[in-house]
Amino acid sequence: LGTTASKDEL
Amino acid sequence: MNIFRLAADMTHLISILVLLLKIHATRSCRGISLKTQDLYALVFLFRYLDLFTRYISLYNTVMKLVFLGTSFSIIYFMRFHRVVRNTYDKEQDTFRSIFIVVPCAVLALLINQERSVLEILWTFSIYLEAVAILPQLVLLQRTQNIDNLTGNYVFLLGTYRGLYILNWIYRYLTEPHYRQWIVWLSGVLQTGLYVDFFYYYFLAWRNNQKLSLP
Repeated sequence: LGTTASKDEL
Repeated sequence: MNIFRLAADMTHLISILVLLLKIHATRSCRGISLKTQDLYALVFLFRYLDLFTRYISLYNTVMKLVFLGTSFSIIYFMRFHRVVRNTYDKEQDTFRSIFIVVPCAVLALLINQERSVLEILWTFSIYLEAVAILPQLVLLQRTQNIDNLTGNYVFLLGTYRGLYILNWIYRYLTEPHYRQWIVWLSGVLQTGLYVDFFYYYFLAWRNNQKLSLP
């Protein structure tokens, strides 16, 4: 699935 | 940070300010679903638990605190303010939140990126945000004479979601490692829920009439 890196979104 | 994400976040912020303005200026929360507001507070609470574990940027931290603070203050006004609480359409706001909370919780347990409490709560918040507008849309359908601020509040929320899709397309094209299927699918579903509303919103605007959903 995805990476935690893109948890910079609100 | 790209222009689409900044625009999306600002539109989200403005939507919340419009709602607070409505409550302050008219001393009324008529047409606003407390159930949707409760769900948003839950979404922010679970998604922003990383406030304590990870620093991303000052912008990120400040925005999270603002979203948490404003969502809880809206709930405070609707539940406890001497004047405002009497204007809440409790009888009309009948959507059963449990029917979306439970499926989202089950889905978060089944489909997530990592078996950890924080990650599952974060995933739950993504699924829940996708459908949290439903009680508000149901209430709008039942409301006669939707006032401008309420209509614009929902319009801004829908715009914010649409701008996030543009942000994802931009990031997909510019950041090779940026892949977020859970967020993307939930986000597209969420934006889809506004399509009907947008249609009637533009119809009312074009014909210079008051917004009403059939």
